[in-house]
Amino acid sequence: NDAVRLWVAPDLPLELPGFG
Amino acid sequence: GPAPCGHGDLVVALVEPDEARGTAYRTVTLRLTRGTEPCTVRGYPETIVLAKGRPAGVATVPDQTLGRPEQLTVLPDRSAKVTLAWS
Repeated sequence: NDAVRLWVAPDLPLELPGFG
Repeated sequence: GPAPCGHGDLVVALVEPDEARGTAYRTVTLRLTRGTEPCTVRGYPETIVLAKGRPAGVATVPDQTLGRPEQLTVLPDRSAKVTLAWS
């Protein structure tokens, strides 16, 4: 159940599930 | 001009997978949260790979061959895209 977390801005994390 | 995007301004609208020559791609479309004023993003996002919710210790690098990031203004009808690749 891997995911990637992107910080588009310092206070704006977005998590993308379903990687790997 | 518009302010930099911050907490709650953008959401993931679409994740499009692709694969070519052993490399997997995901293009992520980020759109304004409904009712949010236009805002700007600049450069590459910080990216961390997670395993079971924790950092997996996987190195990530920007790849300029996929395009150079400019400052973008995200508008209600104009999203921003990020492409992630891994092999």
